Amino acid sequence: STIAILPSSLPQIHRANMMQQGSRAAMKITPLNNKKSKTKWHFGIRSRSYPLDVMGEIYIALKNLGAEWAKPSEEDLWTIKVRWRYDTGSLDQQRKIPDLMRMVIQLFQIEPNNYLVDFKFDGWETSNGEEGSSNSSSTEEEMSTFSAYPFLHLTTRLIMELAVNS
Amino acid sequence: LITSSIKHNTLCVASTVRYKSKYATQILYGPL
Amino acid sequence: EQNIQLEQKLAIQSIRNFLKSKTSYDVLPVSYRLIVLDTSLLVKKSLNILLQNNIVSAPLWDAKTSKFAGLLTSTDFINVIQYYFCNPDKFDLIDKLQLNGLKDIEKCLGVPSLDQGSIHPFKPLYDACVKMIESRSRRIPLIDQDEETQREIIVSVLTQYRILKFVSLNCRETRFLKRKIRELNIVTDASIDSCYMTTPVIDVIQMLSTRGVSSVPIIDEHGRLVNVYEAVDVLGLIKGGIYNDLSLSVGEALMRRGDDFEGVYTCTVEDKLSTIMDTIRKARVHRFFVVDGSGLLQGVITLSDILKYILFEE
Repeated sequence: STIAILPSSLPQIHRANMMQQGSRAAMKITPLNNKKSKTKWHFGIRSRSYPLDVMGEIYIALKNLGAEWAKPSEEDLWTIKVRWRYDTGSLDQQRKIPDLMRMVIQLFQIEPNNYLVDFKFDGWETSNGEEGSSNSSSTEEEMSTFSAYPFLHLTTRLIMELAVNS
Repeated sequence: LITSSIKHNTLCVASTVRYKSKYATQILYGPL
Repeated sequence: EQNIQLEQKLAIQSIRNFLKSKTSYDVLPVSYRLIVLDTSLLVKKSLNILLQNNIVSAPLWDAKTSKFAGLLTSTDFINVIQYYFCNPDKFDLIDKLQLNGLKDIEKCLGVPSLDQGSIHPFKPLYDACVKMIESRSRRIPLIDQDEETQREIIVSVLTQYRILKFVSLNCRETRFLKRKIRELNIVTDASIDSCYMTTPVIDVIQMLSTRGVSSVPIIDEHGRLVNVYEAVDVLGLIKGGIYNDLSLSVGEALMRRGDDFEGVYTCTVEDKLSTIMDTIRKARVHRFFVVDGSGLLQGVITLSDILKYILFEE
């Protein structure tokens, strides 16, 4: 095989050639820094505020964004069952497309003074009260073409609201 | 939901979902 | 000679049947990431995100319509640079340009919108390849529908490179592709547009755009190949904010290339597709420049040329 890599195209050799030619601009131009800053991922969002303050902030943000929530039970003040209209306008309602997304927001304590707000997708409903099919026929297991983008979009809006308010 | 720290006013959230028998981590970048 | 021809013919047919028997879904790894950009992001922010994640393209999501809004590719960044050269006074507009404003840039420049097309992940892989060749795009989004809400799901984006690599990894028949390149008529000949190290980089960017190619070879005064300027190099140019330097030569612009650039792959007309496919299996190569024994540029073989041959020839 005569397949090869062209030596003069290797960045170090190209730069040496350009320097040799005394190109002015070449002195100023630095190579792209390709060190990828590793993205640090973590579940949900962190908070060091007092737990009840965190819950208050979340309810205020949900209210500002027009979401609804079930009245929390006495024994579990740290879980919010949310229902949120996700209407994209263009989709015609006649097709009975579920437009109410359900979400569960839960506060966890990681260690003293370190809390985590977890967001979980919890199925769809149609605004005329019918349950989305996710509860009837196909269980979580079978439902395998699920688009996460509406869920990601709504959580983004909620996180922005919390970030802006705080 | 998984998130990464807000940088340059850009929010990055992700969620790993099963697509048939494979796993896609869908990562969405949006402006804060 | 006849054996080799017959072997090649049978191997190509077998590879084609393989492409018809597999789906795009089969090419996907068991677990993978897909980075999607909200169309309300600033273009310059999206450039940082691509570079941070070492990718050159990403699907767009329009949260207002809850729909897939096409792909962001290096062609978009080439359009932004060209728009800037036509309207140098509009610098701050470019600074505030959002991804959903890129269509307007295309209209201002009068360039055709890249027809990306898309395909369902469970259609035959052969169909995805044909769609890519037809749309002259080097990648194709895989789109499904959310069972419940009928909303679009961007499952992934397949590239020509990923498909040819999948073939080279899974089709043992690639070993029987022993006919010489010169006989296969898959080389785009030497009349292709080339430039010199001193050519202004804006002229080279214009060539990328007007010819609809993704690379421009750089030759010396004797016609020998010395380097290549690729469409993806534009991302580094914009990131460095040096695209507004009219006098910049393409040689100087190439100083932006990071050290992880693997180099330009060359071959001769004596090579065979078997070794070309083996190189694709081992390295991230997107095209092969054809040179003669003394390094004179003769032409180029792109991944589209290879794919077209596999899909339609023999």
